[in-house]
Amino acid sequence: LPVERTVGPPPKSALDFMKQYGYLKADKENSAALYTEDGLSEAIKTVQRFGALKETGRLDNATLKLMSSPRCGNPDVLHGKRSKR
Amino acid sequence: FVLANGWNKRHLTYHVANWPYKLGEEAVARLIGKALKTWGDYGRLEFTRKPTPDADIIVSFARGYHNDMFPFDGPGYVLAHAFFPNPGSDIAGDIHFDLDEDWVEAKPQEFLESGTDFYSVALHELGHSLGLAHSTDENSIMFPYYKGTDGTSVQLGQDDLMAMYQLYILRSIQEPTTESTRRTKPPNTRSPTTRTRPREPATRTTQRETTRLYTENKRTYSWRTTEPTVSTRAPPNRPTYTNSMTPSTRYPTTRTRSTTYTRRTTYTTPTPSTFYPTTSTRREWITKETSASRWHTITPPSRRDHTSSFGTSTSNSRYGSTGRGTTSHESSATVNRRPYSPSWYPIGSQSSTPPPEPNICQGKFDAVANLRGEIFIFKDEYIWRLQDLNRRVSGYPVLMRHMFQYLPENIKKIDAAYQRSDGNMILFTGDLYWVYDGTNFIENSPRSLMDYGIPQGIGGIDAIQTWDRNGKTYLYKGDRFWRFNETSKTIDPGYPQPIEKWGGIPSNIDAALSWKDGKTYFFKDDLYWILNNRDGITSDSPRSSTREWLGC
Repeated sequence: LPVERTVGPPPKSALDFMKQYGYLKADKENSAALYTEDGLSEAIKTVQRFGALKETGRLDNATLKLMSSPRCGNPDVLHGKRSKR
Repeated sequence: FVLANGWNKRHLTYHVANWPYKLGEEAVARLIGKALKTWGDYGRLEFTRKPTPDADIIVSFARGYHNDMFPFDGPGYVLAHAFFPNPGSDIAGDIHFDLDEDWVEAKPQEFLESGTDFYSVALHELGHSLGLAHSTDENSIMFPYYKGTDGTSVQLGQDDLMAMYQLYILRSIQEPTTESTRRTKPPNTRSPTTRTRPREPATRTTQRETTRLYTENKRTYSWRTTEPTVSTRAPPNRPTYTNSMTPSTRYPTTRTRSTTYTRRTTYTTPTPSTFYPTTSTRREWITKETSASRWHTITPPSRRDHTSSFGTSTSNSRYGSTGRGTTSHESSATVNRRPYSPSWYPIGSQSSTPPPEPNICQGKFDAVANLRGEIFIFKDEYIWRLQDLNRRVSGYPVLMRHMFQYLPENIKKIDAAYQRSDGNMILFTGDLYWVYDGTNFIENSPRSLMDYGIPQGIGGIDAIQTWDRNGKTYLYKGDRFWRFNETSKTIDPGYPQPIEKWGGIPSNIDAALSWKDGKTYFFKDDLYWILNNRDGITSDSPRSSTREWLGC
């Protein structure tokens, strides 16, 4: 149906991106403080793996660029299940 | 690869609900069919296109919020999404493409300068519709990111073939397959890639040996598998499929290949409910979402079987071609608005030679209507679409028949149009009016203007609009207007009244529109007048409608 144009911009932050695509649990409350550095680093490595990037575990430019690239809206990691390779 | 659920059948149907004007129905249907065949060849699946939305997979285009809780984001970034198979959900398998993308068909040898290649995205999304999740293998079509096309033909990667093998060949699917599975003695030659699974002790039922040959890019893989027919217990190293065929546990399986690499693939079998809620059905969403934001949602086409939500149509035929669905006329106001079928989107021209497009900058609009939060200007057989004054939507004008499918060919203009309080669109042509629910003409359309208490023989109305202050509907003809009560379905006493009552509005107007800015606009020739709904005062002098509304 014609709708009012409500354009949802890409995720505002890497944290939103990782929640949106299943890398981090998208808990209701702002759980930023709940993530450990290792946990976040692991999540970033998984993002990099799904983007065929070098798995540095750091939010480098290539990873940030990847996060705003055209993509499919489905999650990469299903419902928190980590796909181990 | 990562697998979600698979379908429990090998013959699936699909429906293409709408398409972007630029790509057109033929290209969308052809490319979807090509993508499905590509997947089907590796899963022994067959696909049949259906003209109605009661199909397994529905392909549609939408923008922004479209009532599945995952709004699109305008041009770029998220291009599309799809729903995994799931027996419990009627949205399973559906694919939604973001209408705001510039969808194009990439030519094989041509590097795509601009635009998004529809086929490669469709091939990816159909992977989801068949039960594949994203892959980290950059050569897999299930890689999450759009890589554009460099002119080479888009095809499935090895990862995808293995996923289809796992999901649709190794798994016994109840539905009799079209090919009889050969009962063969296990070949004593073992190809280097054959993995011999530890043979399971003979179970009560005879084990079937199934040998599948896979050819991919002229390399052939052959696996020999034992496929339990009815035993509910699978060999230890294979997923156990419950009768709903939903993989329920994860298994480490190592496949070694004599070719370039060895990789250990763990089948992570996600819980059936993916990140899309799969329990609630589409109808619940529509009720919930539609009632909450009923005027501004896109509802993916419903897989309804054409029963109108205004009663049950005794025949599923669409109006016009083979008679009309006779629905019970009385619609109950509480009935949930019928889910929108996006047949409104401009679609390729149906008749070979479309009628000449009128010059809208001359004004003299036939009708102007606020439909689902946007402005539609009708002139001759064309429609212009605006988000707001002077904010035209690209890709318009289109033939009105592309939005109001099944409007008989002999209708050449719309006198007036508005959206009724129950969400249906009403079109007026001469002494008749048509009720359109977004998919079909319902309520025995066309119906007589006398339902609105307008005397017969006045030769149709000039304009119609609903005043949001009192919810009443005003019908205009010549120098008079009537006020209609949508609840009692009667004309209020004391009407018609002279149009001068609106102070400064001329007779014989072309169109009228109540807009969400709290004003009502009256159009005549290439001018318009503004009535402020609060105090009912019209603007002092008319202004140019073609320039200020259409940027002429």
